[in-house]
Amino acid sequence: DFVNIASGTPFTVSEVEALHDLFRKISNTVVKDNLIHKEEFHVALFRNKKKQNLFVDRLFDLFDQKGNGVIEFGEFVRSLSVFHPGAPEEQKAAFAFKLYDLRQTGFIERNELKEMVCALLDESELDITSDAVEMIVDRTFDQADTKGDGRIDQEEWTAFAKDNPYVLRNMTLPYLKDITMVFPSFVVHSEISEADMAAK
Amino acid sequence: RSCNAFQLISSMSSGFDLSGLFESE
Repeated sequence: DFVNIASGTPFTVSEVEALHDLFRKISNTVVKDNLIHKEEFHVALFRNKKKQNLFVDRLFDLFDQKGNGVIEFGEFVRSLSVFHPGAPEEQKAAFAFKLYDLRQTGFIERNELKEMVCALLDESELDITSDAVEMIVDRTFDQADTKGDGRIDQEEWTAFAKDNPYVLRNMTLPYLKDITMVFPSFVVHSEISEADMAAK
Repeated sequence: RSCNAFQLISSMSSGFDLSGLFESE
């Protein structure tokens, strides 16, 4: 099964195995059923299940590809693979578009962007006036909404991300590049036995 | 000057910091 899951992602089979170890841990923190519930996703990210975060909720929904309220292992690996440094930029851009299309209308609308900026300011210490927020949103639309219809479609977004690659910065997790090296504890639990490790 | 909303979101939101997933000790 690991082989199957690894295919079509930049992960090797042993990396998928390492991810399974991580998945098992996260998916059993609240409900011991080997599925990641929203609460467990929050706990893993924030150590706090109560903290509300617009983006984490959207991320959870996107990881939950089947939309059945839980993240299964295959969904976890496939979604994380988009954040791999080796994943194609177009894939990252498409994922980010879905994230930002809060109401899943197929467009990033002005009020959605404003909502995201406000959510961001809420969680940060930044104190920015609502006039300034309007200005930032206006200016962003000036740049990205090239067709000028008041919403950003997938095509406009892809072009915008291509011209401004830094907007996809959050779509790359350097950790994923060599997951078994960065998290050597995984290796112990993988096929390499403890005795082999001790011998090294 | 070149600041835009998506830049702010991508560089600042803790909601995107998935590294927490890897520190779930």
